[in-house]
Amino acid sequence: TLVGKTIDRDILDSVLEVLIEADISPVVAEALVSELEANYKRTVIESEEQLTTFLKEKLKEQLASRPCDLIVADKPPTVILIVGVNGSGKTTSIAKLAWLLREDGKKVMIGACDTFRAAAVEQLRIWAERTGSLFETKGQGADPAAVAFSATEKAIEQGVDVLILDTAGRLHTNKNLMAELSKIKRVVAKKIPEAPHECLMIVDGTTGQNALVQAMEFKKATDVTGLFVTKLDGTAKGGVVIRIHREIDIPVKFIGVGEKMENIKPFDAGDFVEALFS
Amino acid sequence: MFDNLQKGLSRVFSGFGRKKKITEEDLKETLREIRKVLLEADVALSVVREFLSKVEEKAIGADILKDLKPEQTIVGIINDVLCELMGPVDHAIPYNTKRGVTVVMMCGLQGSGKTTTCGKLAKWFVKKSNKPLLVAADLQRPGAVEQLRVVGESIGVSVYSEEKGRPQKVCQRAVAHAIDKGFDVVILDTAGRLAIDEELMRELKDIHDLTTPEQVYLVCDGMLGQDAVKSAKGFADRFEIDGIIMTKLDGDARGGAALTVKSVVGKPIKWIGTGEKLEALEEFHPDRIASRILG
Ligand SMILES: Nc1nc2c(ncn2[C@@H]2O[C@H](COP(=O)(O)OP(=O)(O)OP(=O)(O)O)[C@@H](O)[C@H]2O)c(=O)[nH]1
Ligand SMILES: Nc1nc2c(ncn2[C@@H]2O[C@H](COP(=O)(O)OP(=O)(O)OP(=O)(O)O)[C@@H](O)[C@H]2O)c(=O)[nH]1
Ligand SMILES: [Mg+2]
Ligand SMILES: [Mg+2]
Repeated sequence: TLVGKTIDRDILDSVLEVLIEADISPVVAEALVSELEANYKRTVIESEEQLTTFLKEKLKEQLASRPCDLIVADKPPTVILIVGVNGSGKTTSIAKLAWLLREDGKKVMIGACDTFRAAAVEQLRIWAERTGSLFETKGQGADPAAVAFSATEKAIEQGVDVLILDTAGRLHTNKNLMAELSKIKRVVAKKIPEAPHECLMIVDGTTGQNALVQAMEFKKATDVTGLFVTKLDGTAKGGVVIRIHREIDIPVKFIGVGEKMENIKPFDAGDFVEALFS
Repeated sequence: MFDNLQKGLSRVFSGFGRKKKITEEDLKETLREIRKVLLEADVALSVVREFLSKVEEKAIGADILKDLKPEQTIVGIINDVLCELMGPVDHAIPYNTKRGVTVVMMCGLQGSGKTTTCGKLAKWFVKKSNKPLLVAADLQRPGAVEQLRVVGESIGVSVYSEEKGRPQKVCQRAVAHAIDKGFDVVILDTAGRLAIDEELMRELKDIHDLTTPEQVYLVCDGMLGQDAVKSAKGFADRFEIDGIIMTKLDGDARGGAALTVKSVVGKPIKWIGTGEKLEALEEFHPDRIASRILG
């Protein structure tokens, strides 16, 4: 038990271990532990929870300062662009967003701008059907920007509330694919100047420190306005978002907690931080 | 090679000042720097500890405190320990001549690249004059069967799938179909799953028991973080893994998860995925990933 002891190297190391194993960047973790040490120097620990409570408060401070709601356009349709690296959960997360919006009575359209990966359009088509969303596609192999443009046009024509655009997974290191993404954004803006109103980057919750540079590069290409962290129903903690929030100023808006369309939760900093220590 | 580590180490070494030989404290500082580099490269904490104790052991054994060129020796030791932990090189696939088909079961977390890698492996087998059969054992992800079908079609490889049925039975019938139709390799594309999903892990174990695969490959995303320990252990604890395939290493993730998974599973990394195209499968080389992890 820690009660009655003063902070020592072993205690600080075990705290550091919890933070690092949650994928909190080592430099952020070290800084937090130094703060903890400074705060409790020479004081006697009164309860087991004292140290974790201090850390949880510090972490919540780092996450809670930005609004996490979806941006809504002044007049419909609100256009949401979905981006992220391969396999992060974009297509499934779109299903979840569509489901959430449909539960809220919104008219949703989904645009199939991943025209590259095998059966990408088919996968999205099934989700559009399951969520009762309109579906806009030009089939596999079509130009993604052309799909984005015509989906935006149709969304306006058909009085859609929210248009969600799926894009192909891509690594931020691929210049051509990142340029393609910027082009999709420009083309949509041709139709609606402020669109896309929201650009969510999907981050796989099991990702390590690479998530930081992913956020930087995708933000450069499409001005990411929010993160959607997936697969947090597993054992991964997603601690990388703390540094993304702090250094790149992108808030987490949603988390994915399963493979069903209902497995979506709006981001709650308190719950997230509690889970880091569970 | 070893840019990041070299930078970090030269910072530490320059701090040693003009002295030619290093002290125990200097060694400790050096180990702290290596630890920093490995953690930032996503190597799991427990694996980093194990790594550092091996390095320290070798350094002491090499009489580092008497060494007149300690920096060179340390970098050499780090490279050796890393290659030792990442190796051996083993790209062999043991064929089963008794039953006429060699079954390869692919498994791993959601989105790690299994279906694409099944295609890559099938293409690799075709090049070696085998006649592989791809099996669509993911019956839960929307469009999964279609995805494998398209992949197979693009490389002229047959895909076995059923309209409905449980994955276990589909796989069992697929193996019988393969033997019957003269295929010599069967590649089972299973659904992504969490290692903590009891029901799905039991399903995987069932598939394993019913098809008795010659090879079970764990397909891991190259950008995995600290959770790689738990997920790899979760799979390895259920049944024997024969090899690891690390995907998406065409990105700039440092790939420390490779060291983590290798260390947890204790089996060789056979291949790495370096792109979305079906040619993008390379045989694994410890020294290349070592220099990548060390930055
Ligand atoms: N357990 C769990 N699995 C998820 C979650 N979100 C997505 N997945 C799974 O992750 C896998 C990949 O999801 P996709 O939606 O196809 O990912 P993607 O980013 O669109 O993939 P690409 O388009 O190929 O880049 C699928 O098996 C999903 O069911 C989540 O929150 N939890
Ligand atoms: N850049 C890159 N992308 C890859 C690599 N391997 C797979 N991918 C991509 O990663 C995404 C996910 O691949 P899948 O093969 O669908 O992954 P999976 O493990 O079968 O996914 P689930 O079945 O949902 O668990 C796709 O966009 C693939 O094209 C690779 O080595 N490099
Ligand atoms: Mg997708
Ligand atoms: Mg798959």
